[in-house]
Amino acid sequence: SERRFERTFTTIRENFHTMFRRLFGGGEADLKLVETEEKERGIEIEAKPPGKRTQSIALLSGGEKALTSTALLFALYMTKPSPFCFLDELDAPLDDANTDRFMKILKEFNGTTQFILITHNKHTMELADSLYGITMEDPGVSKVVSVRLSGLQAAVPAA
Amino acid sequence: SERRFERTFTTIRENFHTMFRRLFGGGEADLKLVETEEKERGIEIEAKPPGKRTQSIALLSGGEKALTSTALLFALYMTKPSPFCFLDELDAPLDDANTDRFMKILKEFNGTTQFILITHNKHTMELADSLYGITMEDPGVSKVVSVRLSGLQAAVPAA
Amino acid sequence: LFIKRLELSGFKTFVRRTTLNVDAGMTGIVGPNGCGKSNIIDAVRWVLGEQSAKALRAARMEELVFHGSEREKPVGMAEVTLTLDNESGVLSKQGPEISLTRRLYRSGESEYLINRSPVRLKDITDLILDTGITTGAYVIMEQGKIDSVLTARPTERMALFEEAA
Amino acid sequence: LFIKRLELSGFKTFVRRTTLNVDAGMTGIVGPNGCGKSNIIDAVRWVLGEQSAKALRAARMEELVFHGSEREKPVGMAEVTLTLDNESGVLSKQGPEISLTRRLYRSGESEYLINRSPVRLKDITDLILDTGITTGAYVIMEQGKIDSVLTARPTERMALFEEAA
Ligand SMILES: Nc1ncnc2c1ncn2[C@@H]1O[C@H](COP(=O)(O)OP(=O)(O)OP(=O)(O)O)[C@@H](O)[C@H]1O
Ligand SMILES: Nc1ncnc2c1ncn2[C@@H]1O[C@H](COP(=O)(O)OP(=O)(O)OP(=O)(O)O)[C@@H](O)[C@H]1O
Ligand SMILES: [Mg+2]
Ligand SMILES: [Mg+2]
Repeated sequence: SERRFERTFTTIRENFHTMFRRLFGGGEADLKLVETEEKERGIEIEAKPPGKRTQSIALLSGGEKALTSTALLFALYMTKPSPFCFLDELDAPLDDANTDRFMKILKEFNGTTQFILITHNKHTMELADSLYGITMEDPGVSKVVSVRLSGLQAAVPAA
Repeated sequence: SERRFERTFTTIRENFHTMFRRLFGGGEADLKLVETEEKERGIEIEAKPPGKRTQSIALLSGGEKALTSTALLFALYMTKPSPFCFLDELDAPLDDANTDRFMKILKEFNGTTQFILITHNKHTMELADSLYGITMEDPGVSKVVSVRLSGLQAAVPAA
Repeated sequence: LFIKRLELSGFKTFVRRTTLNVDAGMTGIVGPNGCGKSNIIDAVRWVLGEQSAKALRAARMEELVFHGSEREKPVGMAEVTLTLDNESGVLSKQGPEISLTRRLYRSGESEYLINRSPVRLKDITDLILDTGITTGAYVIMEQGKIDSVLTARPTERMALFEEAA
Repeated sequence: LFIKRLELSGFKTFVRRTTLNVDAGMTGIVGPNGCGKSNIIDAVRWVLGEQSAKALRAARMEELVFHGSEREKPVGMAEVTLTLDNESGVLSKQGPEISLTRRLYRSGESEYLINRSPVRLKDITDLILDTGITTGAYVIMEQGKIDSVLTARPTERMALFEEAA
């Protein structure tokens, strides 16, 4: 079981590096197995966005942290894929270029994974296959409506 | 000094209520002085968005929490105004209607307060008086450029 | 084992029986702040067996039952049904469709059903274990929590890895 | 006491001397992820006397000095100058413009200047106290930290209120 963990860790590490490079359009990332002072095992993350030097992940920007996190979560996901995956406003801190790369990667999981994305991002909405709007015509009470993708601006439920 | 705190607290409480109603377009909000079990003084927040019933603030949505927080921070600000105020992506979790109300309120502080807003939101960019873009032509190195508000789509620095 | 539909009744802001049909591929859910999008995520976690109220932003499970709005009265029960597509026969003992139902009464009583037959919570969690579905941070990626894996301590991340291994 | 301009040199990603002129009214700062926008906020906090590296996302103050990119070498010093408009005479003992400068050398030494004359850190913080400028959570509202006042414990919020009182 220790050997199985080692093998899984190696796979996650490779997937993390691949995912990171695809989400950032370059750069390097790695995972390290470490031992803490209390002799406990832990995992450290190293991330180097394209064009920059490796530094502590604390110094990364809001968007860079979201992308690095996403790369790691997807790497874990690929190890034990679920048939469906819910993403709640993951694109909120991302600029347009990063949102595009992110959506492209989701599209590639398509067929094998059913993605349900909550978003405020118009870009993301355009790339979804189907769109549902949640509205509150009756204050405090949620209702589901189906949204037509053409004429999206009018259809997206306004407050 | 205890009396001064009481007076300040009452003012903050009123400002919080006013700010909350203006940001949400309605609803109610309040602050309560409480004593914890360790006999320490604390402040509890009650918030009721329009059309809903008062519940724990933990149940509020991402955008509702951001708006409630903003209302409180602005109430504190009004008590001890600074000549300038920096807002780093406060509009990230807000939908269009809430972003509009938020920007309107900032405009009313205008003249007395200099606001510097970091944003990815196109709506917010349109309402700013001046716009500066930060770019990284040389990877890892920041540079400031001035952005013309007309032809904004072309001007906003792409990744 | 894709999701076919989610039905909510009395769960948080979904007081009236509401059905969300989910297609294959990528589904976007949109709407203004506070309209109920993240509540849908909470409903999925809950029906899959989440036992921590805090993970659903509540202090106690009872807070999941619709507690009223300005015009609507509170109700006495919350119910969520998740219907999964089993056409591929992943779960050999089950039919082409599997529905999982969870109910909570304001009194605190809970009910669990698989294909409308009463079961225990354990039966639901066992079924989910068989499918390999988890509700880990990489299956349900939460609003505002995305960089928690970065701020977590190295030992806490280890727990996440061991779950995936 | 508005801000007239901010000059950065060697501070985080602003390795080359950069000037940001700030007008009255509402100024928007835009750009792609990681280009340096929040670093500007860190620079303002720092020049106003921030003593916690953690508040600037660094583990140690030395991390604020540009440490190199793929093409650029690290440098030995970080410097930030904030120039304030004192035309209204808020600070009666000062001229129409006040500039605050903070320098940090990679060796760990710090320098502080008011209007280009060396002072101690205390002189800068005293001046700021006189102006009423604070760097509290309601003057510099940080990315991702906006709902920290909601998740804070009631006693922690008290500290924020006492600061404003
Ligand atoms: N038991 C309940 N009864 C009634 N309303 C509830 C209950 N539990 C939560 N709510 C309400 O649900 C709302 C939050 O909904 P939700 O988090 O789904 O919003 P959202 O659509 O994700 O919004 P955002 O875009 O801001 O994230 C809050 O206004 C909260 O008061
Ligand atoms: N001392 C330093 N030397 C070089 N680069 C640094 C230094 N400190 C921080 N950085 C880099 O600055 C970048 C973060 O910049 P910043 O937080 O300002 O981005 P941002 O424009 O706010 O982006 P976002 O829109 O994603 O929030 C990171 O890539 C980080 O590695
Ligand atoms: Mg939400
Ligand atoms: Mg930032």
